[in-house]
Amino acid sequence: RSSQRTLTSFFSLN
Amino acid sequence: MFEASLAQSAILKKVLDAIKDLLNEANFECTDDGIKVQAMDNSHVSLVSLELRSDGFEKYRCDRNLSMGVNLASMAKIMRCSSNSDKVTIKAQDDNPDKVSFIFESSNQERISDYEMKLMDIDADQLGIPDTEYSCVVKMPSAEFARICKDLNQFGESLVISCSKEGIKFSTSGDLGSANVKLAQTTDADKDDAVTIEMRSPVTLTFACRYLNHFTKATPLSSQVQLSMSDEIPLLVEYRIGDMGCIKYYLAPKIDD
Repeated sequence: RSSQRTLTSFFSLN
Repeated sequence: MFEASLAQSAILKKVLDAIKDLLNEANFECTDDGIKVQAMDNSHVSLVSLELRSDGFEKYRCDRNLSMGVNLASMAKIMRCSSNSDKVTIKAQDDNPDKVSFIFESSNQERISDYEMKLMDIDADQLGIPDTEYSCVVKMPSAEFARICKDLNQFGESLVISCSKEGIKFSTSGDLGSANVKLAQTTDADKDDAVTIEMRSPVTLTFACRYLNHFTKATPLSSQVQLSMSDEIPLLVEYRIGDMGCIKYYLAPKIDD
């Protein structure tokens, strides 16, 4: 089963 | 002082329609180069990155960089008060404004209306988005992409996008059954209805269909949409706004646990 990731797990916070 | 005019309000209405369902509020960052908006939806799954370059405006003046915190539902209400052919001017007096004015002028100049909107302080996270060489870049008609997202949304919550040299495939399944739409690359790349694929390696990714449907609200802005994909990184969905800018949506994939 796949789960939804958030963008913050791919892109760094400025 | 900030002042920006567009010959036709229609384009700003379309831009707002493309973001207002995804975002409640956003900071409009105004500089000499133009207006930029970067904001994530509440769940931090998708991100909107909007750019309107100053040279695309009929008139543009930005003496100092300023940030305008906008409630998008409020701005949409105001934009709905304009006719598509109205000239629209956005004006803020101060360097740190707490309100912004929208002035609509009919094409015959016989009707002029102005609306003042209160601004808000928005403390939002900004993400650094790296430049990426994507494994697959697909250009296709924006109306076709909207149709596929709408049709397949009836079948399941998740949409699987597979891209290879042969073409791009959209698949979903749910209680009702399953659905697949395959598009082959077209031979004539210059037409509005062209499907073109630049591929380094094939990609298969899974996304929440709901967000893709939100992105397709930008369809009236451009006849073509560009999808950029690599394994296990966010999808980039991009619509051009004439010659003046673009709206980019990023969507985090679903990944097997």
